[in-house]
Amino acid sequence: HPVNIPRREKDFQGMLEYKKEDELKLVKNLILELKPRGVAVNLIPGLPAYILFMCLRHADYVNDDQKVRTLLTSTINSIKKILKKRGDDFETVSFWLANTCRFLHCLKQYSGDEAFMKHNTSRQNEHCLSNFDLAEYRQVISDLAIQIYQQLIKCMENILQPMIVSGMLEHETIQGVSGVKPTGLRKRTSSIADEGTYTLDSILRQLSAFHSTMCQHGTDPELIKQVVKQQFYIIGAVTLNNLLLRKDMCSWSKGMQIRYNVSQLEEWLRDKGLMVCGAKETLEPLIQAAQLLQVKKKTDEDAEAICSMCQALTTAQIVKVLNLYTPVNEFEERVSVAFIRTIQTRLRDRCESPQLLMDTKMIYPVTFPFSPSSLALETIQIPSSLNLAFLTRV
Amino acid sequence: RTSSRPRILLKAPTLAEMEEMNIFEEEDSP
Repeated sequence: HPVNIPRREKDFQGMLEYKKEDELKLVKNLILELKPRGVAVNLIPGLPAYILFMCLRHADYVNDDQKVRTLLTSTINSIKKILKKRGDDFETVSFWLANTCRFLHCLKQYSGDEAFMKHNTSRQNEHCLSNFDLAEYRQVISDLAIQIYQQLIKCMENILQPMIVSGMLEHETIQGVSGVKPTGLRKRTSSIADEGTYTLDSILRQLSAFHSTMCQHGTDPELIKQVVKQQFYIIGAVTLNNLLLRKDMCSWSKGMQIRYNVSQLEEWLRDKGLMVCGAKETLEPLIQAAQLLQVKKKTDEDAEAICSMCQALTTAQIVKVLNLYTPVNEFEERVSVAFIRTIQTRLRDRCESPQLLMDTKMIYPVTFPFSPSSLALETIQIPSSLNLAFLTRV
Repeated sequence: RTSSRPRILLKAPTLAEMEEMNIFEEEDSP
C-alpha cells in the first residue's frame, strides 16, 4: 500500500516544476480562463502572480533561458489577450492590474538586487533567482502595468460618467434651497422616472464598489490612492464643465448643493482613510466655482475677494460663471457688466491658458512603488479549482 | 551570497515585439 505522506513545508523550495509542453495549458487555465468573479474570489490576493513567479523560478533554477523567455512572453501575451477580450469589465481589469503589479514586485524582491532585498527574511533571500537577470523584462512588465492602469481608468470612467452630472448637479438632496417649490407629491408619482436618475448616493456606492473590488484583489494601497485621485479628478472636471455650459446650474442654491456634495465626497475619503491621496485637491476648481456662486458680486472689495479666492479657476472660467449667474429669487440680482470688467482687469496679468473647459481625458502619470510581500513562497498551495495539477511543488 | 552571484542578463523584446510572437496563432486564425 503506497502511503501518501505529505511533505513538510520547510522541505519545499517555493518553486513549481512544469513541462515545456504544459506552458500553454498553464497560461490558459491560470490567465485566460480564470474568472475573477468565480474561482478567484476565494484565492489569496495575488495568487496567480505567485504561481507564475514560482514556475519562473524553476525555469531559472534549471538554467533554461529559453523556458524563462517563453514563460514570460506567454504570460504577458495572455494578460494582454484577456484584457482585449474583457477590457470593459472592471473586475477583470482590476484583477490583472493587481496581479501584474504583484508579479513585478516578485521579480524585484527575488532579483538578487540588494536594493530590493532589505525587507526579505533570510529564507526569502535563498529564493532569489540564481541564473538570470530579468531587469529588461521588468521594464516590459512595468509598461504592461501602465497599459492596464490606463484601461482601468477608462473602464471606471465609462461607469462613472453617466452618473456625474445627474448626481453632482441635477439631483437635489437639500430640500427647498433651489427656490423651486418642493415637489413631494410629484416626486411620489414620478417614481418610475426617478429610478433612472443617478444621485450622489449612486456615485458614492459606485466608488465604494470600485474600492472594495481593488482591496479584494490585493491592489497595492499606493496604487488605490492613485486610482481614487483620478476618479475624483474626473468627477470634478465633468461637474465643472457642465456647470460652465449650463445657465440653470449657475445659481446660489446650486453652489450650496455642490458644496454639500463635495463634503459628502470628502467624508467618503475620510471613511476609507484616503484623505492624503491628493483626491480632495483635484476638486479645488469645482469647490471654488461653488463658492463663486455664493459670494457677493457687487463692490470692488467683492472683486478683490473673488480674485484671491479663485486661484484654481482660469479667468475664462471665472468670467463665464459670472456671466451665467442666474438669480433664483427677487432678493438677488444679475452680476453687472461693470463688475465683470473689474474682475477681468484685475486678472489681466495672470499667466495662464485661455482654457474654458477642463480636460476630462487627462490621466495623471502612474507609478508602482515597490511593495515586497512577507508571504513565504514555500507555503503556497495551489487550490484544485485552478486545474493546475500538472504543476509539481518543488 | 545570492546577491553577489553574477547573473546573465536576458535581453527582452518590447511589448509590441512580443505581440508579434503570437503564442495563440492556431486558435486566433479563422
